[in-house]
Amino acid sequence: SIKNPPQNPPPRPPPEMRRKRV
Amino acid sequence: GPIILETYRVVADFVKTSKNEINLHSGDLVEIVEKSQNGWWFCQCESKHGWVPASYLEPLDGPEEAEDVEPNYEGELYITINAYKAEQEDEISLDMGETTEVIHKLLDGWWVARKGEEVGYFPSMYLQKCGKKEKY
Repeated sequence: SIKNPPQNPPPRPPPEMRRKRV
Repeated sequence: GPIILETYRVVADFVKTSKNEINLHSGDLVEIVEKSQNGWWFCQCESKHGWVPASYLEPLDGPEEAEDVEPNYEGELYITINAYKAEQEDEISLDMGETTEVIHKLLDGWWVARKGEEVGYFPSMYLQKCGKKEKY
């Protein structure tokens, strides 16, 4: 069903978001 | 009463990789229906709905990621239920069945894990808390 989340890990955060974490 | 869904803004384009995901375009607004701890969030966007990576979204009300918990440097013991080989410099490779200490749980589904002197990001969906009787 569509309610089941994907079985693969999500992608790592895009570069835009990684900068915020620094 | 009506269900109020949280609105998030898409920060980068995302191309779906499996059928239950949806494509995202930078600047789109999406409403979040469910937040899974593994970093996939179920969202609706106009007439579409499906899973998207949490790390591609930021809250509409502010860029702060306020919901992440603080690091816990003592660590919590987890066991890996799947092997993962690091693809980037800041990730850690672990085989299936290894114990590891999780020191930071991030909402994007990539947790900071420690094994001996090595520290790096590891997919939270491949981790199960030690001592917890859950089948996988």
